[in-house]
Amino acid sequence: SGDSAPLNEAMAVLQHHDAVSGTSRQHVANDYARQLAAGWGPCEVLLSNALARLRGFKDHFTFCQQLNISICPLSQTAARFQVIVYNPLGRKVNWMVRLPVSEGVFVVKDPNGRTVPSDVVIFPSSDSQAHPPELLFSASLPALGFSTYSVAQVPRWKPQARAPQPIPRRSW
Amino acid sequence: SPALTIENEHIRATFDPDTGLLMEIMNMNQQLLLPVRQTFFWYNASIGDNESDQASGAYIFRPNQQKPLPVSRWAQIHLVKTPLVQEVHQNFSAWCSQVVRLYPGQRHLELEWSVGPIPVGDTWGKEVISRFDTPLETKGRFYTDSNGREILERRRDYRPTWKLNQTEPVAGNYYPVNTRIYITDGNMQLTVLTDRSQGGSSLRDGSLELMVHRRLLKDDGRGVSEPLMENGSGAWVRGRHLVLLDTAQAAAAGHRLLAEQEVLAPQVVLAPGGGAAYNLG
Repeated sequence: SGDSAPLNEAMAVLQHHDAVSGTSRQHVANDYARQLAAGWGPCEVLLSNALARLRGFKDHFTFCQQLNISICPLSQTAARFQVIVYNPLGRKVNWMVRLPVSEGVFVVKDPNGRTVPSDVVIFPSSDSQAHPPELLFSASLPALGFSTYSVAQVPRWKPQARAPQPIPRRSW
Repeated sequence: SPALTIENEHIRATFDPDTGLLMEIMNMNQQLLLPVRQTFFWYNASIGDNESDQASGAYIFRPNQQKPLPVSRWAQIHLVKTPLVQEVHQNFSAWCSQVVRLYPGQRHLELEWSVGPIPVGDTWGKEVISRFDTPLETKGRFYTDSNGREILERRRDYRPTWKLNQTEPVAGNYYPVNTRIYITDGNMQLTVLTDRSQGGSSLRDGSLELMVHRRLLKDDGRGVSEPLMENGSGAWVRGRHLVLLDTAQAAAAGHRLLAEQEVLAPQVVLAPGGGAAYNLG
């Protein structure tokens, strides 16, 4: 069962200026991190349960905590996955989703099954681990609600020697 | 070579091709053009001097001189342009880089900075800032928020309730920035939204700075009994500054909505497989 109380309590402790401005000793800072992590786990379960109830079926939800540094094992390895984006604001928001992926071409579909424009951005760095390609698409999110987008990797088109075709542009 | 630009229907950002630094921002809806030079500097942390033995530390910010040193006078840049994003990747040094980003439809410029681990092998503690320099005549005034709610006017070398004898010209003008800081000349306003609480100031007219990272070698003697020097994952920081240029009259409508979206940002959850699409109905 999920529980948001441990994260609530950790967040309450972290309102102290030692946590906000860094005036704690290192072992205290480590303990703040421990309390946050301990609270995050059961809160993830709570959110997963809520999403499963709202969507009408249970799924193995994954929360990518290191998205800010372009790390998300699921999107970087799976050929098909779903992206559920929750908007806590009381108004509609258009938000650019950025997910690290493996190289390739992807098709992104909105909640109504329509293909939405997407792009895989490859960064000008030789270190593909530090800067993996990122899938971008704009998500339209309802007020205080969520939208589910599906992402599928499609095989690259390989030119045939005997049947030349125009090279398709990545127009999804 | 010609100046490098990224732009959408609302904003154009121009970069100096010689230095790779941000040079100019234009709000195309309002036809506002502001020269803005943005780059990173660092203050050398005081370890105590003839005036006072107070060292810079976790509680105390005390640089040993007023003028910060540039991390680099130029940045190595790469441009990424696709239909969904335009980015200028700036590399200032081995420990300081930034991506300046613009999405279609976006009314602000996004600066995603990465700083650390700050080298301290030279035994100098360093306090790194991102500084925006403009020609705005701000008359010693700048504005910071009070916990994302009230905006407070700050005046350089001045306190509203007593006659100030300023003995720390840098630290004495630093204020908490919870979500935003801005400068204005009454016509044009440059606003910077932060993604976390930071310290900020305007130490010269038209200038605005935010402290992004610190690494210090001395304890400030105020109770922590440790220098502010993390060696684990805390040695690296990555964050974002959202920059808005607007008329002084229209600016609040823009930064209030954007700050709300930044604080209550959408949450992404993934699930494997194709699954059935969720119908909004």
